[in-house]
Amino acid sequence: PSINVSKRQLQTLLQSDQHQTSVSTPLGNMMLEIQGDLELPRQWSEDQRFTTIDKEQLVRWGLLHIDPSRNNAILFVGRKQRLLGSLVKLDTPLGLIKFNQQDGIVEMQDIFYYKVLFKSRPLPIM
Amino acid sequence: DEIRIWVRYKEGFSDAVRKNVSWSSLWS
Amino acid sequence: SLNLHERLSIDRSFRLLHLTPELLEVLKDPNSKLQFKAAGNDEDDGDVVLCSREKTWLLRQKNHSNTTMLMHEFTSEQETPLETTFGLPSPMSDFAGFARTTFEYETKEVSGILNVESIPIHNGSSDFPPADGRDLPVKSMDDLLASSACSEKECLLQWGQLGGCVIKGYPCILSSDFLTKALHVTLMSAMAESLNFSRLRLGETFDAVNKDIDQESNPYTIDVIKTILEKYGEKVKDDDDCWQLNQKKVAVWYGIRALKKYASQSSIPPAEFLIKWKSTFPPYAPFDIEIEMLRGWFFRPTGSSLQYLPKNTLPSDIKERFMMLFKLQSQWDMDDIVPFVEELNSKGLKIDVFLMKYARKRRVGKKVIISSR
Repeated sequence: PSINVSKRQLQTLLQSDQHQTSVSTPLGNMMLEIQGDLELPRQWSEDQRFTTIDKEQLVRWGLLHIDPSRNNAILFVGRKQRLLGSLVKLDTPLGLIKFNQQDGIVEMQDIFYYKVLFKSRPLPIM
Repeated sequence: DEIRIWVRYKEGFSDAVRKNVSWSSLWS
Repeated sequence: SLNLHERLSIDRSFRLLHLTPELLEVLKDPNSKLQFKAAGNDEDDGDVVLCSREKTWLLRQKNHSNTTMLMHEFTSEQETPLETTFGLPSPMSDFAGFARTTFEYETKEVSGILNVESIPIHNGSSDFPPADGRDLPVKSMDDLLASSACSEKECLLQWGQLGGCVIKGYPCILSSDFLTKALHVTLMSAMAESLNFSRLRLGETFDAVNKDIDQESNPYTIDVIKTILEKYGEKVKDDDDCWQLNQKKVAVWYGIRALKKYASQSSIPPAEFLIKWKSTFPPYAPFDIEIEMLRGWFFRPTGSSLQYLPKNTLPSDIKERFMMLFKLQSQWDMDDIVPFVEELNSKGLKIDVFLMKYARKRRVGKKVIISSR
């Protein structure tokens, strides 16, 4: 079997030679990585942290702060944890690809050059 | 607080295993 | 600061793919295309590769133990309550996680392999192809390309080398016997019409072959002639319709057939073999021949005489292959033995190093002799 990879969404990006230089890509995507399991609720709750945007149900779980001059990052998870990390340049850029089984389409939607990485043990919130 | 939002930290990081990719796994 | 959210229902259809500099170049070229491919059909579940028009990359899944979240910026309709406890600037944007991944696809450039598993062998008989392509699983070159884990360029190169032919749209591979006959007829006809071996045009060559042949029973269709030119020639640069005959390739093809015919049951002295080999060519054929051209197809059971030895009769295990070769011939000239074993040098070691792993090497004058350990 064989299927084309569409790069329609990347066109303007590739043509203009723009690429990610900070926490998110020019197309608005971000890659966040944590050394551990991130437990989040999977069911709706009547709580201010739960919202609906464009028919998607979301849970707000964290707050991220980046210090661009030093590439340091702080991540607050829930109400109790604080993680220290950094903006890391990827050794090899990563293409973000969606495999849409329903429509039989494969699309490269973005390219990540950086990720925000948290590999230290979470600290309590002081 | 019944809503659990929590990072369970892992001491190490492992990524040594590599395997070929099957066609069906692209779509699952 | 950024508010981080995650969707309650995660999308599992996203993947992360390593983009090497070569792959990035392909992406940036507006005329290029990339395809995910695998050998066979959907159900066969072969290994997935990524192909540009010219290259093939094998996908390797690298699992990891971290949580990776892929997020997209959005505009929140709500006024998010200020989190004043942390003493940080109030959040300015919102990101929502839409996917999580626990692996990445690495990409390793490899040689693509044409999938000829279901391609029929055609010996020139008039009953190919069957009506409507009944019983032919591969019904077109497009089908063949789609079911091969191989870039188009690599596929077509291998196809030409194999003697692949497309008859009434259906791919087939010409049998050795049919290739031999078609080559012979093509050479004779080309010489009879004084065609230039360095610039053989398909149309002219076909006309030469088909002069005076009864079209009813003629197996040498234009597709067959094209296959002959592809297999035994090289396309002339910047000319889509013109081939230069590779005289060495033709000579070797005749030589292997001659070894098979005259040196299978017993060995033959080289001088006698050269005469026999020459006799198999069309009369007045201008091809130079040397025994060394057939290295990898013969061994020397006693002294200098030659005996036919096809590689497909040898063990595929490297130790056993060396054992068999030394059983047939106790000492080998290095140049004679290398073509029999180099295909098993899977790690790509320098040939000297490779040989020394399994055999003994010593110099005798200008020659390098290989024998068993």
